[in-house]
Amino acid sequence: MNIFRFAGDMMHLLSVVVLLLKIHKMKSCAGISLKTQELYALVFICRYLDIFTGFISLYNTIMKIVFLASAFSILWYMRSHKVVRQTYDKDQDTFRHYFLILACMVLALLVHHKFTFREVMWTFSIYLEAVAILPQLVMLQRTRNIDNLTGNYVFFLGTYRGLYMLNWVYRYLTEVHYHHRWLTWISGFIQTALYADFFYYYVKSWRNNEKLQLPA
Amino acid sequence: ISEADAKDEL
Repeated sequence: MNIFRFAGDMMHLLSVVVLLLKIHKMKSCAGISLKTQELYALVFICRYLDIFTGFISLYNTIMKIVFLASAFSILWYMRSHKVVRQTYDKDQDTFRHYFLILACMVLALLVHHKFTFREVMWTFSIYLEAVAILPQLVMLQRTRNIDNLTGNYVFFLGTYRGLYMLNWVYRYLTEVHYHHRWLTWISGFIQTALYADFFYYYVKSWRNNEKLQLPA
Repeated sequence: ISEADAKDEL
């Protein structure tokens, strides 16, 4: 495992920790899109179908469990915790995420490496992960006061896939059997590109020492 | 290329 991949995973982990910290300590999920969180839970379920059958390393298995468990605990907090659920801005979270699921499923059925259940579900998870942040980005744009934890959460999440892209370039150059991953690369590129606008305003607010606010 | 090789990323 190269440094880009490891740093990417750590950024991903950090984003989840930051979000859980906000929810657990502040007892608030203000500004967080439940729809994006639902999509991520679905992404992890579909991608990690092999969690008990396809052992790669202890690291991989533990990370998979952590991502699945954190995704479901976030969903539980936002939907069932009696204090946290009242801080959820349902009216601001209006993205039609079922259309994303449908579109990604159709695309996965049409464009995949192999037509098997496992492979199509895996491909679906790759497509869905690329666009899962959209409800959250739309919600951020509507939120006048984005708190630091929410801003950092989205920033770490964007950095994660950006580092994965460097990892792909590194692996492409250093590994012999690493040339067939175009499907992941295109999706990963789109996923990272979706954050470009957010990154711009995040860095700008950080440099000017101002509160993060996205233009409507 | 083996199946496992392609799925070693998270």
